[in-house]
Amino acid sequence: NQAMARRYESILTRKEVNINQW
Amino acid sequence: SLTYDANSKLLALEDASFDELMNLSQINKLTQNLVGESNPNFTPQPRETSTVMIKKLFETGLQQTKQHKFPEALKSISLALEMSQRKRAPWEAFAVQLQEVQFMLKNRVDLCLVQGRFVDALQDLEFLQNTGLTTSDVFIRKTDALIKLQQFELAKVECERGLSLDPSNVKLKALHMESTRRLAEYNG
Amino acid sequence: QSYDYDEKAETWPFFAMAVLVVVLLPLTLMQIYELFNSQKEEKFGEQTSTLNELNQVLVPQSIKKFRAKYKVKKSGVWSKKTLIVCLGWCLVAVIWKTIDSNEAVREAASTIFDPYLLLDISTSATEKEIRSAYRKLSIKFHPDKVAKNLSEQQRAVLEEQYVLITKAYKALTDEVTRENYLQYGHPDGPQATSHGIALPRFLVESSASPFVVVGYIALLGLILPIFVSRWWSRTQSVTKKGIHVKTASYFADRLFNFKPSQVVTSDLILDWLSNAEEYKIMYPHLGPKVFRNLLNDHLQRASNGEDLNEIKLRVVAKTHSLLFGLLDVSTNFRNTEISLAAIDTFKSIVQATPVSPESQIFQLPNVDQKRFSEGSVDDVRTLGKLFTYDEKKIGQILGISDESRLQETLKVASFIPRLKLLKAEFKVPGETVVTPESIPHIALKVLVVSPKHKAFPPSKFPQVFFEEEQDFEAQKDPFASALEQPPVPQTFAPLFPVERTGGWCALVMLQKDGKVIQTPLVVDRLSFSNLDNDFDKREIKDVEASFKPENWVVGTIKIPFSQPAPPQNGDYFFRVVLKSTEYFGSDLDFTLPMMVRD
Repeated sequence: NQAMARRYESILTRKEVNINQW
Repeated sequence: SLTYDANSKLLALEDASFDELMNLSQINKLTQNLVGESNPNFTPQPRETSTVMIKKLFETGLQQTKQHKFPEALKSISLALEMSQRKRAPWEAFAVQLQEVQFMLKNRVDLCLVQGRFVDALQDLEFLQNTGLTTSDVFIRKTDALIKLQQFELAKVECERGLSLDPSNVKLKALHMESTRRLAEYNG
Repeated sequence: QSYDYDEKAETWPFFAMAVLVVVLLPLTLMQIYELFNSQKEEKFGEQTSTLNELNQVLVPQSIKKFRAKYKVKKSGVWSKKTLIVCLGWCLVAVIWKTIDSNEAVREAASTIFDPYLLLDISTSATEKEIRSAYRKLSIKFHPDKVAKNLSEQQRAVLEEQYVLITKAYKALTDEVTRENYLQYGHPDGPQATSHGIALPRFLVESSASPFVVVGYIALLGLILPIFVSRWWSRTQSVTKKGIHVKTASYFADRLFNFKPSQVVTSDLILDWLSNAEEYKIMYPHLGPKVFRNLLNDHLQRASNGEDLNEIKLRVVAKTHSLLFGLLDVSTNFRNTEISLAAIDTFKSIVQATPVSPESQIFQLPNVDQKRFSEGSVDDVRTLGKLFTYDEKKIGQILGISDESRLQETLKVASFIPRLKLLKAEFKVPGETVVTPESIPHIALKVLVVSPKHKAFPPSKFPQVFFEEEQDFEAQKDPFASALEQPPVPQTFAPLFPVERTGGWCALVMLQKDGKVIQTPLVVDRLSFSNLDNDFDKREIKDVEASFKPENWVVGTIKIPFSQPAPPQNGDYFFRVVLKSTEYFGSDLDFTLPMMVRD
């Protein structure tokens, strides 16, 4: 349950990283 | 020494090691959720009130989609998803929760794609893949999003994986040809 | 109670010589071997000699100084080791002389019973020869046959000689006597033996003895344990891949606790590297943050002060082994993201260029990054795309106005190798298909091409170009053909502290779960001769007419497969990634099905 929550929470961070990368 | 704050209902430990800190944070998280639980006979069954709220928001989103009010639909569904994350206690049945999230995300992905929000769609698609949803339609959408984002190498990798799991998929084959062609152009 | 001491120096010289020879002989052989081998050493291929020149010219002064300082001195003929070996043999000669001139030794030697010498025959004499020699000598020395006018003394000597000859003959022929001779060295059975200490008396009993005792204590109690413990701790502290065990366990810990919510970027890899134990040992007073910043400075090509510069270069040089160590750990944990990111980080460190969409362009020398980012009418991100323009336009795109510098850049750009896949299959030696439970390997046929070469479909190559010897030798060792290729040339990396060569890392993933299935293979043998070919995409109008397959050298890559084929028939999909550790834009990534059939 918490693993899924962490993964969901990380969506915004990942978005930022992708935008920076590309 | 272990200390307990009666007001916040939280435990603390001086000079805690990494493992102890982790343990403490787990205990504290459960405690906080327990404190917020109003039903003394709570079970792992998903709380009915939350389910109703989430469902209502989601249905609003679907309605708005039918009416082609895409930005609003996106907002509604995102809100529904937020609720499912916030209003669910850590002990609620994970399998049900995950299914709920995945179902809503699939809709959100399509809404994002339709509105050209490719990076957002990509995030949701990656979440779906990471949580075990490896059906062809996920790969199709992810490849499409990556091509639109000009990430042709990544697109090729995605649709090749999709084809490995579903070799006869026509749409994936077409996307593979397209990503190969665009990649060749990209490389002059 | 009372010991015989080696007063006459009969025994200890032999012992000393034996010890010396045991040490010197292998050392001498090793030195001779090294001397001959260093002259045969495989030189970097002369394939890209123009790039080698530029590799020297474009190296900044700070790195030149660093390389000069840390240059590994090639030990030639006159080195310390050779000197020690020569001295050793001189010592052996001195001891030999001592033994030779020692009367006591000669005396002792003379009492050794040698039947062959007594009978005056060679050691390989046959029975017939022994018998005839005995007959001749016994007649000569028989007491009755001897001359009558000899003195008592002379007679006694001759008699003794006769007895010895008879004994000698018996020792070689009679069973019992022969047994005695073989066992005790004398036909009469066990002789008188003496036991003693092979040291002169003065060392043991008189005033020098405490020194001897102290010497022994020092040797056994101090020197030996020190050497053994140093060797042991050194072996224990380094893993098989050449990184410190603490670093390896740090990487393992990171990977074990790796959460899928973590975003994998080059920054993460650099963060992990900064915590390596090797850096802590090199610079105990500096912390991981400093090392991280130094790595960043290197990627941004920022110059630091002289002291910091040296630290930075040493830190950067160490990343080579650290990254390979990390790769080993991450592939063992089957983590694809980390493995791929580690190799990309490798590239970025070698080329001193951060991982970005423009890395292929920014890795080139003389590029004005600002003008490039501001300009760019078309989206040029790859070397291949760059070469679709004429030279003048390329100069504008890259912001290089100086003609000679532009030529330098173009030279480098056209020699960065690209891998073109011609053929890929799973192969089982000696079989036409991959059968269940067989041991396949991945056989690839690739072409190393330049970014400026025009693309052509693999079908242009007739099948015969891909065929290999299928004889017994090839089946026994299918990887031999790949190893016959020349080693890759020196990498163009003027900003890397050390001159280096490197190729590609081959990773294999299972498409079903997307995870790595085996440790990486380093591909460092491929012919780069195609890079010299004149096949410019800006000039070739008709590929059909211009392309001649015989002008191109096809490369072979064989990747061993760590598991046997599945037991059931079917199609199994694998992803093969060949990632360059040296350049951006050199990678190959494709899916390969394994078709298991009866």
